[in-house]
Amino acid sequence: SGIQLSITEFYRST
Amino acid sequence: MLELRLVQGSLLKKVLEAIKDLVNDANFDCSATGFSLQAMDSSHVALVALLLRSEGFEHYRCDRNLSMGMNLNNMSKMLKCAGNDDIITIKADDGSDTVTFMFESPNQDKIADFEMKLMDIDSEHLGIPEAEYQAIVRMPSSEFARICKDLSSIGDTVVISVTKEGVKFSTRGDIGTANVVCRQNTTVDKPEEATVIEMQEPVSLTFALRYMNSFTKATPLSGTVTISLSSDLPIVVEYKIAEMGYIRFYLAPKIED
Repeated sequence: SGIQLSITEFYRST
Repeated sequence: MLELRLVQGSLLKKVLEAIKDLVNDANFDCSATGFSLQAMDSSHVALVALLLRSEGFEHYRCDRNLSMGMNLNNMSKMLKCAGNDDIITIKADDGSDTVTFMFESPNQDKIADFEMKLMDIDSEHLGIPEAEYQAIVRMPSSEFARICKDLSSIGDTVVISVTKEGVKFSTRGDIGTANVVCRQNTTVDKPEEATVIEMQEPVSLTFALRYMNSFTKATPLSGTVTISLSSDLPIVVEYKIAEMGYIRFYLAPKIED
């Protein structure tokens, strides 16, 4: 149930 | 040249047990600050960040910054060969494609060394800015593990809600629903048994229990766990590693279809 967001949607590559 | 001597070798054994099921391969970074790791799970839903500060090692020599790619399952196999009371030393020469784990028994009557092949890992490093969280909950780590395990027998996701009443963990599945509410409780014999809730504003987020349960493999590292929540950020589940640093798990939320 629900859509799983990705961690890369919140934090950007350095 | 790298040489890190950790008297409490069991800490490293526990760290590996905490992360090896979440992450397959990872780069361990060694610098003057300490021995650290940042890695995502294969589906890029969760992230683990580990720091073991250099001051926590009895001897810490790291001539230049070094990144060592390791297969965590293989590393765990090697560290399982160390006794719980053993002193563990991690050694690597510059440019070498191997790392050596040396295990010394407390009375020095047995010394073993295990050499492991390193690997090239092309991993993405994410910047995690400092954030203000809407709610921060500190509770006994065993209690949090128990709740995650119990709820995962009922449903696949957990809704974590913090209000002034306390922190509520809820799930639903085919057989029914479950709600566990933990209220703030600071009237306990030991500080690590307390549940402390710092709430700026109410927050409610949904997470996959499979990942939460994986994070609780870090329970042996700390008597308490700190859970930080904000409506527009991943949850942070942090286990402090006494005198040395932390292991933090970040998990992206699930949203409504």
